[in-house]
Amino acid sequence: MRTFAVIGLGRFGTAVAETLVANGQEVLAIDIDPDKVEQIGDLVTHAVQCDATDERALKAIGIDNVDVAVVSIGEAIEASVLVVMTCMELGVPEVIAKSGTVKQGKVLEKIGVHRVVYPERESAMRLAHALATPNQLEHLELVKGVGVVEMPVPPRYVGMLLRETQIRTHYNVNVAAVVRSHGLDPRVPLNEQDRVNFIPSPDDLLREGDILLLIGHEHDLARFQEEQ
Amino acid sequence: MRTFAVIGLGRFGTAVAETLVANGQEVLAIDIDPDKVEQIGDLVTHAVQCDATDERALKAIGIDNVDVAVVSIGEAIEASVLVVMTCMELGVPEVIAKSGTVKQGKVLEKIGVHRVVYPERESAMRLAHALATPNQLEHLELVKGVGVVEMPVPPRYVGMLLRETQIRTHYNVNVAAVVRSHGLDPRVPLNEQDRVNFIPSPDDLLREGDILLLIGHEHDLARFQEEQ
Ligand SMILES: Nc1ncnc2c1ncn2[C@@H]1O[C@H](COP(=O)(O)OP(=O)(O)OP(=O)(O)O)[C@@H](O)[C@H]1O
Ligand SMILES: Nc1ncnc2c1ncn2[C@@H]1O[C@H](COP(=O)(O)OP(=O)(O)OP(=O)(O)O)[C@@H](O)[C@H]1O
Repeated sequence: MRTFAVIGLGRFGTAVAETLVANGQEVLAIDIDPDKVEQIGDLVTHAVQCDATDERALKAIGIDNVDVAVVSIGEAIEASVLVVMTCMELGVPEVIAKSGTVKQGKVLEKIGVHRVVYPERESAMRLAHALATPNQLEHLELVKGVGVVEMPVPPRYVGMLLRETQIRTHYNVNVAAVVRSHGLDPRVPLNEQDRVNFIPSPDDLLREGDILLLIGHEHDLARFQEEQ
Repeated sequence: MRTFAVIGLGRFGTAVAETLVANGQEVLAIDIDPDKVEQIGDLVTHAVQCDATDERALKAIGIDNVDVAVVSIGEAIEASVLVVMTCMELGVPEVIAKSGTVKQGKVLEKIGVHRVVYPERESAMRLAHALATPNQLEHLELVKGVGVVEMPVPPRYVGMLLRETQIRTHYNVNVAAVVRSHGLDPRVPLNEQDRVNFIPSPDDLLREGDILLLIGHEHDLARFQEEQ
């Protein structure tokens, strides 16, 4: 059971604290602003008002006992650097910092932060990637150059058996799962039916609205998508 | 070939424009600040200085010709609302807006924006989820309640054949792919060898450092991870 400190309760810090709590984790929430501390008080394990650049104050609230500290105290790089360094000096095993710019992030990495998060850049890149590949629902990079892609079954395969599509032969891409949109038994409650076929058989019939999970090299996946 | 307008070249807008261009897309970049326009000028198809709340100016630069507009002009909700409405009235088929708070996002949804992005919340939730499930490298939600998870092979399966692990029998989870860390032929260049086995056979030997791609219901995946 790991304990987390979230230092700085802006939108990012607050969402981190909320999600950790929703995932059953213990959270120590810290902010210099008493209103922020009060707003989150009922949600987290402990909420404490504290100037995190004050080393003695951080020590006094027991930051040395946490396993992970997330530092998200806004634009001022000096303050972030100070807080990160203090956490590390007090022995916090893992320190993560939010940064606005890559320049600031590099400074934080130089002083040894374990991970830097760039919210605007990361969500922008995800959005742009999704916009550039609109037929793709989700994408995960398995290892360098190998992707896992979720996409609606292309119209030309509708009505075919999986083996008739010859997707693997033509594209070197594997259909790892099929999400059925149809063929559900109306007499059985929806949440008791398996909508996902984890182990597609060659004789599965592909229907309109089905979703395919594909695994393959990125260029093969791209070629598959372009040719639909 | 879709054309994109990015209105507002803060960190988010700039990263959207850069990523779209990197993905081969046409980008019209717009900002009221001439410095921002100049900085991005070499990268995008067109960069234009313009007050996006000025309907005539937006029309004059041809916003009605784009397929997708991404609006990321900062904190002022009134300005964002105005720009979103103008884009929609001028016939832009898809309008996406960045928002800081869920409250602002709801206003934008009410006026018909097709999608709202919350960079701080979304990246915070991703970080927190990753922190709460540290043995998981990547996670994708296939459909509600069904996940695709990438994780290192648990120590107790090292040295076993895939079928000996009985992962499917015990956990109702499918091993959809295995990323080999070993067993590569040192005489063959790395980039010519297939590190990923898309179609794992029951007789594959699992080695230390291998990575498994698992598909299953979330509660089964969680149980699998907890029991390792
Ligand atoms: N020295 C400090 N010690 C503790 N908390 C601090 C300190 N300095 C700033 N904070 C808190 O950090 C929080 C985040 O700061 P701010 O809202 O300026 O940053 P932000 O990075 O823009 O936030 P967001 O996460 O919304 O993007 C605020 O609640 C602020 O009170
Ligand atoms: N009416 C407008 N028309 C065009 N551009 C505008 C307008 N108002 C603001 N902008 C531009 O939008 C950009 C983003 O604004 P700002 O940096 O305030 O927002 P932000 O949402 O905090 O950005 P970030 O993406 O870095 O989080 C700025 O470059 C600004 O010049």
